[in-house]
Amino acid sequence: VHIKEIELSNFKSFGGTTRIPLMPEFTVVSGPNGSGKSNILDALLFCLGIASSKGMRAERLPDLVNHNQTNRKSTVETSVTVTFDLGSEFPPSHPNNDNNGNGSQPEEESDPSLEWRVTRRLRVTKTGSYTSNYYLNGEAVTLTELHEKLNELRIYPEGYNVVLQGDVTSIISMNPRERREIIDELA
Amino acid sequence: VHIKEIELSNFKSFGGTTRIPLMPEFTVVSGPNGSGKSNILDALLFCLGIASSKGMRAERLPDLVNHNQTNRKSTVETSVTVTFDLGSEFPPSHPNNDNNGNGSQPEEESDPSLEWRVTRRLRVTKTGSYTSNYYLNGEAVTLTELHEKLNELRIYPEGYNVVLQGDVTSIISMNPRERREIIDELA
Amino acid sequence: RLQAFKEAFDAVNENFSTIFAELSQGDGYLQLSDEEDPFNSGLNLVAHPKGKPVQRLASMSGGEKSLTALSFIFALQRYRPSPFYAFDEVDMFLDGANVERLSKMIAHQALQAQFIVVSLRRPMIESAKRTIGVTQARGAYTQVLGLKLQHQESSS
Amino acid sequence: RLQAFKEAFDAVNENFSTIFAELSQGDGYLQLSDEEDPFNSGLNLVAHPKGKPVQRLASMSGGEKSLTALSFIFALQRYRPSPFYAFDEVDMFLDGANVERLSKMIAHQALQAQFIVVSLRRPMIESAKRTIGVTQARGAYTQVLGLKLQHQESSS
Ligand SMILES: Nc1ncnc2c1ncn2[C@@H]1O[C@H](COP(=O)(O)OP(=O)(O)OP(=O)(O)O)[C@@H](O)[C@H]1O
Ligand SMILES: Nc1ncnc2c1ncn2[C@@H]1O[C@H](COP(=O)(O)OP(=O)(O)OP(=O)(O)O)[C@@H](O)[C@H]1O
Ligand SMILES: [Mg+2]
Ligand SMILES: [Mg+2]
Repeated sequence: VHIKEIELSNFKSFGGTTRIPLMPEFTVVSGPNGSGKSNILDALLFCLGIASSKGMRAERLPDLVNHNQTNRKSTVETSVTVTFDLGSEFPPSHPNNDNNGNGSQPEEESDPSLEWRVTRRLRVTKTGSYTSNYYLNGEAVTLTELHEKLNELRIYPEGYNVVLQGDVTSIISMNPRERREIIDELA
Repeated sequence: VHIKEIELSNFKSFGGTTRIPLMPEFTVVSGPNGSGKSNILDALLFCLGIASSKGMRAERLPDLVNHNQTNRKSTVETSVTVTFDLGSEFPPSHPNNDNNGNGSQPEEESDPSLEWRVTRRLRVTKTGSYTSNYYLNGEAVTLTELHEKLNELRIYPEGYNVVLQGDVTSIISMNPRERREIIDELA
Repeated sequence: RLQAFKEAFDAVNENFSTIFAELSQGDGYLQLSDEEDPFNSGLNLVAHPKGKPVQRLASMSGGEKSLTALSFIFALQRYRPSPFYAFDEVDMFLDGANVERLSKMIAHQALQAQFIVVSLRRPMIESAKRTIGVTQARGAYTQVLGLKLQHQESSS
Repeated sequence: RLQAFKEAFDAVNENFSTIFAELSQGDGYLQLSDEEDPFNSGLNLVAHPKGKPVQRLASMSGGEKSLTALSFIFALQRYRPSPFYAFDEVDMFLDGANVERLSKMIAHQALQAQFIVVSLRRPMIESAKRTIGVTQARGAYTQVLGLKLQHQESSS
């Protein structure tokens, strides 16, 4: 299982719709300060419902809508879609033909039923009130239902698989009981 | 005015006595992780009495004594001396003969009376109780007297001239009133 | 339940020792504050980077803390991998040699799970299989460029 | 007293704008929450890096926050210089281009005061007048080496 693509619409510094295709294995995201790197990770957390607005450096959820949009229409909207490829085995089942694992022919025809598309849409009215909805493969789900499904893929809301900017040493400063509870979860 | 030398005895990762001569203008301290770079700044804060033990990453002051010492004698001791050169003008008064400003002939013969030597000595007994004393040019002074003297050189305990590791953005996260008080101090 | 915890703890502990030795050239292990009653105790990370004597976690340097924390995260991963890992500048306290070591470790772990790593450091960019460039021209939106990785010039 | 505050505020504000423009290629200024009653108000840093529209300080990126904070520190220094400044890895969030810009700014400010800067980044090491190397062999004490700066190999 891996993330095949992240699609951002009017999310923070991303205007319009931006699609970011991702490969399995090791990808680095680099670029100048302030260009939008951390915003991509914020988009991931937003979509999977695994961070509060504080974790995405926004005072309130409506701050996540691209600023240029807020001046225009009555209702503005931002949405993020994360597509998981369930089909790819990890590690690739035939390591000796590495070429295939890298996205050549077989990957292109991956069976759409072996994909999960998670979408979160945030609508903000002129008065500042907002609604936020989650969808799994097009069908509306609650956050709890989404988290149950993600648990099947071993994606946990408090999972240690996401480390935000500046947080790398937070495991050292957390209290020892909380650290022990991490092992409880895994057991 | 500038710091001419820092001398560390049994302070944190520094065993024995280490003298670090410093020049005016721009000096970089570099080296591998964990080699003792931040400990030099901790020594500066310790000596001038401008940080709590927490600011020096020690639970209690006795943790500042080099570990290898604590196993040996009954009373162990650590001390740091910071020597200020009051003679050098800032900026150097004759910019065109920059060679002189860099520590060649005239600087070597700087008049000792134009120096201030600040020393702090920490003694820890076997039972863990400790005494800490400050000296200015060899004479014992209280922390308040030392701070009054340092204020004459424009060195303030809460001065923004020292930024510890990981703290660079703390000015951004402090509350606006505290920020305004910084200007009050300067006025 | 106790059995399951014991099994998890032993596996993660073993992983932590191996990974920490590789990243920090020292020895480290996990310790429960009360072995008899694990569900009531805390978990401590005991780590001696480069063979230094025992030290409290809080007195470690920025770089040493980062490598200790990352060793723990990788130790958890080896026991129960998540499908993806997203790290945002976890190399910011590390010197050049440690960034190299960390990037090799990530490249190795990435055979088991997807790693998306935001970094500004050259050794990290050079070890990745693929680089995504991000930029924002004055007054414009964020642009994303996909780059097939060859030896590219990057910021230091 | 009000007079003295006003004079200090105006001078630091002007310094902040100039320095921020140089470091972040944008415009920034200081703003009191209540101009009429300064002693009861807070001080806000308003900063638009690279000409971006208004943003809250909290939503800035790590690099943008660092440059804004440093601009404020330098603005204070130009008004009332301290004899020395000690910075510990203030460049940790910065990309290569911003480390270059910051190191040039420090080299310039260092004509007015002494700067002691701990850094692991190449552009910072190369701009310094002098470098002090620090190392600790396995199981030994910290050793300090004074190096006259020429183009030396350093970690990235
Ligand atoms: N709702 C929004 N609309 C437009 N821009 C926004 C919005 N929210 C945040 N931003 C902008 O996004 C930028 C921050 O992007 P981000 O934190 O991703 O940068 P980065 O590439 O991670 O930089 P660094 O290397 O400094 O960490 C800020 O300049 C901020 O103004
Ligand atoms: N009392 C002490 N006796 C001996 N060693 C100590 C003492 N206190 C701290 N240390 C050691 O000093 C080291 C930390 O040094 P320091 O924080 O200065 O490193 P650094 O060069 O700043 O590294 P980094 O680049 O990772 O920030 C730690 O390994 C710690 O164990
Ligand atoms: Mg960032
Ligand atoms: Mg340090």
